[in-house]
Amino acid sequence: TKSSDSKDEL
Amino acid sequence: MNIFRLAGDMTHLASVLVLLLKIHTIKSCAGVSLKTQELYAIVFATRYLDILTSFVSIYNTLMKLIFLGSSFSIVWYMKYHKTVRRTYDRDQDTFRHWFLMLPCLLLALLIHEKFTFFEVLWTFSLYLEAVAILPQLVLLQRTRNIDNLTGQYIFLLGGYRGFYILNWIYRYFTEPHYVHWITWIAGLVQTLLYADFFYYYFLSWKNNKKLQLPA
Repeated sequence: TKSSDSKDEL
Repeated sequence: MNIFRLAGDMTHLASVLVLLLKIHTIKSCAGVSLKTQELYAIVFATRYLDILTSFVSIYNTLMKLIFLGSSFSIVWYMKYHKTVRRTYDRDQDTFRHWFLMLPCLLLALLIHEKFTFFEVLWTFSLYLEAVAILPQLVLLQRTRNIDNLTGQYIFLLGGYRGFYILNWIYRYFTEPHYVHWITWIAGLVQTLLYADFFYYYFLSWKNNKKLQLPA
Protein backbone atom coordinates (compact mmCIF):
# COMPACT_ATOMS: atom_id res chain seq x y z
CA THR A 1 0.00 0.00 0.00
CA LYS A 2 1.67 3.19 -1.19
CA SER A 3 1.56 5.53 1.75
CA SER A 4 1.06 8.47 -0.63
CA ASP A 5 -2.52 7.41 -1.38
CA SER A 6 -3.43 8.03 2.25
CA LYS A 7 -2.63 11.68 1.65
CA ASP A 8 -5.94 12.25 -0.08
CA GLU A 9 -7.48 12.83 3.35
CA LEU A 10 -7.28 16.07 5.30
CA MET B 1 -14.73 10.85 -1.20
CA ASN B 2 -17.58 9.32 0.78
CA ILE B 3 -20.39 10.80 2.83
CA PHE B 4 -18.63 10.01 6.13
CA ARG B 5 -15.49 11.83 5.13
CA LEU B 6 -17.44 14.80 3.77
CA ALA B 7 -19.47 14.94 6.99
CA GLY B 8 -16.22 14.72 8.95
CA ASP B 9 -14.59 17.54 7.01
CA MET B 10 -17.70 19.74 7.30
CA THR B 11 -17.92 19.07 11.04
CA HIS B 12 -14.23 19.88 11.41
CA LEU B 13 -14.71 23.06 9.38
CA ALA B 14 -17.69 24.01 11.55
CA SER B 15 -15.68 23.49 14.75
CA VAL B 16 -12.94 25.92 13.74
CA LEU B 17 -15.40 28.44 12.29
CA VAL B 18 -17.56 28.29 15.45
CA LEU B 19 -14.49 29.06 17.53
CA LEU B 20 -13.19 31.80 15.21
CA LEU B 21 -16.68 33.34 15.08
CA LYS B 22 -16.99 33.28 18.86
CA ILE B 23 -13.64 34.97 19.36
CA HIS B 24 -14.20 37.51 16.57
CA THR B 25 -17.76 38.39 17.58
CA ILE B 26 -17.61 38.67 21.33
CA LYS B 27 -13.90 39.63 21.30
CA SER B 28 -13.28 37.10 24.05
CA CYS B 29 -11.50 33.77 24.29
CA ALA B 30 -12.49 32.96 27.86
CA GLY B 31 -12.51 29.22 28.39
CA VAL B 32 -10.43 28.52 25.28
CA SER B 33 -7.02 26.93 25.68
CA LEU B 34 -4.33 28.73 23.70
CA LYS B 35 -2.11 25.67 24.14
CA THR B 36 -4.60 23.50 22.26
CA GLN B 37 -4.92 26.12 19.53
CA GLU B 38 -1.15 26.31 19.16
CA LEU B 39 -0.97 22.52 18.95
CA TYR B 40 -3.62 22.54 16.23
CA ALA B 41 -1.71 25.17 14.26
CA ILE B 42 1.36 22.90 14.46
CA VAL B 43 -0.77 19.88 13.48
CA PHE B 44 -1.97 21.63 10.32
CA ALA B 45 1.45 23.09 9.52
CA THR B 46 3.13 19.67 9.70
CA ARG B 47 0.18 17.85 8.10
CA TYR B 48 -0.08 20.11 5.05
CA LEU B 49 3.59 20.58 4.22
CA ASP B 50 2.83 19.02 0.85
CA ILE B 51 0.21 21.63 -0.01
CA LEU B 52 2.51 23.14 -2.63
CA THR B 53 3.99 19.93 -3.95
CA SER B 54 1.12 17.44 -4.19
CA PHE B 55 -2.24 18.49 -5.65
CA VAL B 56 -5.14 16.15 -4.85
CA SER B 57 -8.17 18.30 -5.69
CA ILE B 58 -9.46 21.86 -5.45
CA TYR B 59 -11.51 20.80 -2.45
CA ASN B 60 -8.46 19.31 -0.72
CA THR B 61 -6.27 22.34 -1.27
CA LEU B 62 -9.04 24.80 -0.38
CA MET B 63 -9.81 22.99 2.89
CA LYS B 64 -6.10 22.87 3.78
CA LEU B 65 -5.85 26.63 3.28
CA ILE B 66 -8.97 27.21 5.40
CA PHE B 67 -7.70 25.02 8.22
CA LEU B 68 -4.26 26.62 8.16
CA GLY B 69 -5.72 30.12 7.98
CA SER B 70 -8.31 29.61 10.73
CA SER B 71 -6.01 27.86 13.19
CA PHE B 72 -3.29 30.50 12.85
CA SER B 73 -5.90 33.29 13.03
CA ILE B 74 -7.23 31.88 16.29
CA VAL B 75 -3.72 31.76 17.73
CA TRP B 76 -3.08 35.31 16.50
CA TYR B 77 -6.30 36.59 18.10
CA MET B 78 -5.53 34.95 21.42
CA LYS B 79 -1.92 36.09 21.54
CA TYR B 80 -1.84 39.50 19.89
CA HIS B 81 -5.33 41.02 19.54
CA LYS B 82 -5.41 43.88 22.05
CA THR B 83 -8.91 43.07 23.37
CA VAL B 84 -9.04 39.30 23.05
CA ARG B 85 -5.66 38.62 24.61
CA ARG B 86 -6.79 40.19 27.88
CA THR B 87 -9.57 37.57 28.19
CA TYR B 88 -7.17 34.68 27.98
CA ASP B 89 -6.64 33.18 31.45
CA ARG B 90 -3.02 32.16 31.12
CA ASP B 91 -2.68 31.11 34.74
CA GLN B 92 -5.32 28.40 34.24
CA ASP B 93 -4.07 27.23 30.85
CA THR B 94 -0.85 25.78 32.14
CA PHE B 95 -0.66 22.42 30.36
CA ARG B 96 2.99 21.95 29.32
CA HIS B 97 2.13 21.17 25.72
CA TRP B 98 5.77 20.80 24.75
CA PHE B 99 5.58 17.60 26.84
CA LEU B 100 3.02 16.38 24.34
CA MET B 101 5.03 17.27 21.28
CA LEU B 102 8.23 15.50 22.24
CA PRO B 103 6.69 12.01 22.72
CA CYS B 104 4.73 12.47 19.49
CA LEU B 105 7.94 13.36 17.64
CA LEU B 106 9.82 10.41 19.14
CA LEU B 107 6.94 8.07 18.33
CA ALA B 108 6.83 9.41 14.76
CA LEU B 109 10.55 8.71 14.44
CA LEU B 110 9.92 5.15 15.60
CA ILE B 111 6.60 4.26 13.98
CA HIS B 112 5.85 5.58 10.49
CA GLU B 113 5.04 4.23 7.04
CA LYS B 114 8.15 5.65 5.33
CA PHE B 115 11.23 7.20 6.91
CA THR B 116 11.24 10.45 4.95
CA PHE B 117 11.14 14.03 6.22
CA PHE B 118 7.56 14.62 5.02
CA GLU B 119 6.26 11.24 6.14
CA VAL B 120 7.73 11.52 9.65
CA LEU B 121 6.32 15.04 10.10
CA TRP B 122 2.98 13.91 8.69
CA THR B 123 2.92 11.01 11.16
CA PHE B 124 3.95 13.43 13.93
CA SER B 125 0.94 15.59 13.04
CA LEU B 126 -1.34 12.55 13.35
CA TYR B 127 -0.07 11.66 16.82
CA LEU B 128 -0.13 15.30 17.90
CA GLU B 129 -3.69 15.77 16.68
CA ALA B 130 -4.77 12.82 18.80
CA VAL B 131 -3.63 14.53 22.01
CA ALA B 132 -3.97 18.20 21.03
CA ILE B 133 -7.31 18.53 22.84
CA LEU B 134 -5.81 17.63 26.24
CA PRO B 135 -4.88 21.18 27.33
CA GLN B 136 -8.42 22.27 26.46
CA LEU B 137 -10.00 19.43 28.44
CA VAL B 138 -7.71 20.14 31.40
CA LEU B 139 -8.68 23.81 31.25
CA LEU B 140 -12.35 22.83 31.27
CA GLN B 141 -11.82 20.67 34.34
CA ARG B 142 -10.18 23.64 36.06
CA THR B 143 -12.82 26.18 35.11
CA ARG B 144 -15.46 23.60 36.03
CA ASN B 145 -18.12 24.68 33.61
CA ILE B 146 -18.02 25.82 30.01
CA ASP B 147 -20.00 28.25 27.93
CA ASN B 148 -21.94 26.57 25.17
CA LEU B 149 -19.76 27.84 22.33
CA THR B 150 -16.65 26.16 23.71
CA GLY B 151 -18.76 23.06 24.37
CA GLN B 152 -19.96 23.11 20.77
CA TYR B 153 -16.39 23.52 19.58
CA ILE B 154 -15.24 20.38 21.40
CA PHE B 155 -18.38 18.49 20.48
CA LEU B 156 -17.86 19.22 16.76
CA LEU B 157 -14.15 18.47 16.99
CA GLY B 158 -14.87 15.06 18.52
CA GLY B 159 -17.64 14.44 15.99
CA TYR B 160 -15.32 15.08 13.06
CA ARG B 161 -12.94 12.33 14.14
CA GLY B 162 -15.91 10.03 14.80
CA PHE B 163 -17.07 10.52 11.21
CA TYR B 164 -13.52 9.86 10.01
CA ILE B 165 -13.55 6.49 11.77
CA LEU B 166 -16.72 5.61 9.85
CA ASN B 167 -14.94 6.82 6.71
CA TRP B 168 -11.97 4.50 7.39
CA ILE B 169 -14.29 1.55 7.99
CA TYR B 170 -16.16 2.32 4.76
CA ARG B 171 -12.92 2.66 2.76
CA TYR B 172 -11.50 -0.51 4.30
CA PHE B 173 -14.49 -2.49 2.97
CA THR B 174 -14.78 -0.74 -0.37
CA GLU B 175 -11.17 -0.13 -1.41
CA PRO B 176 -8.76 -3.07 -1.68
CA HIS B 177 -5.40 -2.47 0.00
CA TYR B 178 -6.72 0.53 1.91
CA VAL B 179 -4.94 -0.18 5.20
CA HIS B 180 -3.43 2.57 7.36
CA TRP B 181 -3.03 1.32 10.90
CA ILE B 182 -1.18 4.40 12.09
CA THR B 183 -3.96 6.74 10.98
CA TRP B 184 -6.65 4.46 12.37
CA ILE B 185 -5.12 3.95 15.79
CA ALA B 186 -4.27 7.65 16.21
CA GLY B 187 -7.81 8.57 15.15
CA LEU B 188 -9.33 6.04 17.53
CA VAL B 189 -7.25 7.27 20.49
CA GLN B 190 -8.28 10.82 19.64
CA THR B 191 -11.98 9.95 19.58
CA LEU B 192 -11.74 8.00 22.83
CA LEU B 193 -10.26 11.06 24.51
CA TYR B 194 -13.46 12.91 23.65
CA ALA B 195 -15.67 10.04 24.78
CA ASP B 196 -15.94 11.14 28.42
CA PHE B 197 -16.55 14.71 27.34
CA PHE B 198 -19.33 13.53 25.07
CA TYR B 199 -20.82 11.59 27.99
CA TYR B 200 -21.02 14.69 30.21
CA TYR B 201 -22.14 16.84 27.26
CA PHE B 202 -24.99 14.44 26.59
CA LEU B 203 -25.94 14.30 30.29
CA SER B 204 -26.07 18.10 30.51
CA TRP B 205 -28.12 18.24 27.31
CA LYS B 206 -30.50 15.51 28.54
CA ASN B 207 -30.99 17.09 31.97
CA ASN B 208 -31.04 20.47 30.26
CA LYS B 209 -28.60 21.97 32.72
CA LYS B 210 -25.25 23.71 32.46
CA LEU B 211 -22.43 21.33 31.59
CA GLN B 212 -20.54 20.54 34.78
CA LEU B 213 -17.46 18.36 34.35
CA PRO B 214 -16.51 16.29 37.40
CA ALA B 215 -13.45 17.53 39.26
